[in-house]
Amino acid sequence: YVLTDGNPKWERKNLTYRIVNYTPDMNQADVEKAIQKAFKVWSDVSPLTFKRIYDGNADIMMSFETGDHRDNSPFDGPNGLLAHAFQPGNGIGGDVHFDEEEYWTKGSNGYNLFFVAAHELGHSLGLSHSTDPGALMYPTYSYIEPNEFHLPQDDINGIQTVYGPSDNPVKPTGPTTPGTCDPKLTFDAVATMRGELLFFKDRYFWRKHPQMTEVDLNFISLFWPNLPSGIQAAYENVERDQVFLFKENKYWVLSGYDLVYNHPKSIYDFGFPKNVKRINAAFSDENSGKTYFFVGDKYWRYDENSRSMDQGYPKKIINDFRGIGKKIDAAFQSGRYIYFFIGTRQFQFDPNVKRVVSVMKSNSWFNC
Amino acid sequence: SSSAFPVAPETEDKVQLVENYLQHFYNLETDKQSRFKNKNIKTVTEKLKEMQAFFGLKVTGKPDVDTLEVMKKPRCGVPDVGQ
Repeated sequence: YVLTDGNPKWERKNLTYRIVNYTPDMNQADVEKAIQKAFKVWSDVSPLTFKRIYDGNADIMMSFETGDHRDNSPFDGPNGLLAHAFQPGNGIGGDVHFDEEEYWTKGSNGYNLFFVAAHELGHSLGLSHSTDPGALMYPTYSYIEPNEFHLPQDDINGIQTVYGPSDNPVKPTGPTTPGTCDPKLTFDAVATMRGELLFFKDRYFWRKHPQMTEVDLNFISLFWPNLPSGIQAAYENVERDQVFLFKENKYWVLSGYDLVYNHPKSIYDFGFPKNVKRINAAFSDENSGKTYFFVGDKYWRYDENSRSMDQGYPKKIINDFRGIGKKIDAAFQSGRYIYFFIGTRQFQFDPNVKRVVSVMKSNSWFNC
Repeated sequence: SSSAFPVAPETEDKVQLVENYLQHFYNLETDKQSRFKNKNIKTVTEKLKEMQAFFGLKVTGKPDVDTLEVMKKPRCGVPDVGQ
């Protein structure tokens, strides 16, 4: 987190706000609800309180503006600059302006008003932009399902540095952003996708392109707003250009890069018995058209052509994948090898000689 | 004919995008504000490095693909550095 230069802050804890005007994109009640929820993000973790007033001058005046609106910071039409806010102080201090030429919504289409308002209020309260890509105060827009939103730890630390902890006896905590080169990094799921590798972790995924040394960290929701965080297993059916993603007893399908509608569906469609509640890991062998699902210390084999589970399964993992323990986090196949991820370690398994031929760090693909 | 002239519009756009972005969010001084033009050019590279460091990009000082991609992302209008 970064505090605004000069550490400006409100001397009072009980602040007021006023919604000066509305956007025609949303009905008024939804605008009010979004903004109220945005203030609650900050009041939940600090001693600050926010009371709405309906006329006169509030500490934080919130309005929708277009183009040059006489504050030396003109908006630029659709996209680009979405909103801005002023640091704590009298007059325009603390005020929030939204670019009316954006398409404001309460969902994932257009720009989510709640999320942008919560970010701008961080400025109104004395925070600047954070370099933590998972922080609310990170400068670029990313959509997060409002009902799944939890203020990240980086932002909590920032606001509590300025105003102290909240009066709430239970110390609020928030999600942290996984470090790409953290030696303790583990993965929820790994899959190939059109020649790239996707590494899933909490609400994020890394994309690794074979020709590029860089990996970049993204929110799952930025690409696929309707996918949940915490994906538990994933595999690519290369032939059909589809990626299957699993969480608990449900699965989603990406066709190319697009989420197929009318999902999630039930994992029991694959033929799992009802006592299987979730999938730990999966990979698909492009040559044989067989997909391997790993659950606890057992694995199933599914025939992608007949779309049915092969007979004689489940089998014990250890019997056919010597050296691979139970409760695999993630798996994928690349070339002749299968890569199994268990905690911070990655096992390179050669099915031709049926043994582990190398053990690496889980994040060895990230060129740390 | 030399491909260097005229400057390909796309290159011009890229230069404009980079300069606008750095002026708005990283205090890059505009020509009017900077007294020596070559200082300005040096500053662009430095400011670009500052922006790349901020976003965790590879710090090249050059407007590479990743950097331009970040510059095109919708974002908050408050500068990343300074007031």
